[in-house]
Amino acid sequence: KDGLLSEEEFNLWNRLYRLGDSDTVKGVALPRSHFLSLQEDRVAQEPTTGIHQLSLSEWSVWQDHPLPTHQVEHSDRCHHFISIMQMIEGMRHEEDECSYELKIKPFLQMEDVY
Amino acid sequence: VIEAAVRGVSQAQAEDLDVVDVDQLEKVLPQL
Amino acid sequence: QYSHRQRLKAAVHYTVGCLCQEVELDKQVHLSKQTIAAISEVTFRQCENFAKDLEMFARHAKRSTITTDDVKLLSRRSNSLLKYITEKNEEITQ
Repeated sequence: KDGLLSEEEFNLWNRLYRLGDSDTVKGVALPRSHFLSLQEDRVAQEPTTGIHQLSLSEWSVWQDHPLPTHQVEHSDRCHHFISIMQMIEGMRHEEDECSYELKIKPFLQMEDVY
Repeated sequence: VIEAAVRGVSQAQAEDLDVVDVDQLEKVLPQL
Repeated sequence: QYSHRQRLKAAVHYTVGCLCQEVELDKQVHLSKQTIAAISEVTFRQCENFAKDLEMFARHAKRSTITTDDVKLLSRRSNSLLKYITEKNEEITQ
């Protein structure tokens, strides 16, 4: 009723889901992101023992197409990422000439740039 | 744009390269 | 409509190329044409997402014009970016 776990629910969570000192992996953390191009004061982060640092790039091989979903669709951001990964794959073995550049250059008009 | 380029450069430097190619950009893309 | 979109894309690509050149000179590292193309495409697509968000922010505030307040909202998730955008806005206003 107060939005917190009941005693029964707490015991269930504690037993089945809670990570603690007895677990090898005591927690997970997403690497903190910061801007390289803005002058930011950053505190160097020491990886804590037992805290598993999640990787954003480990599964990129699988991220070149939308995987099946259930009840919700992929977000715009997700589709954006996938399309760039596909684009990169398409350009990976290009040498010298860039197909994207060749395709888009005919449309360049300097008044649009200004 | 600047952030993407700078991150790409950072990745290339970490790999001891003096060229940023799509391989390097791909690695920084998720966080970007 | 296709042609207009491609013109905008070409303008973005050109500008991205110029900005990347600045970074190249600053860092003394070369960026391949394919890298510049990928950054350009990321930017263009992100602009499309920004445009949708900006429209929604303005509409939420019952305005028919997108203002700098809407742009600041876009950068809300990063303190450093928000600070940067706010400072730039103040410079422009002055």
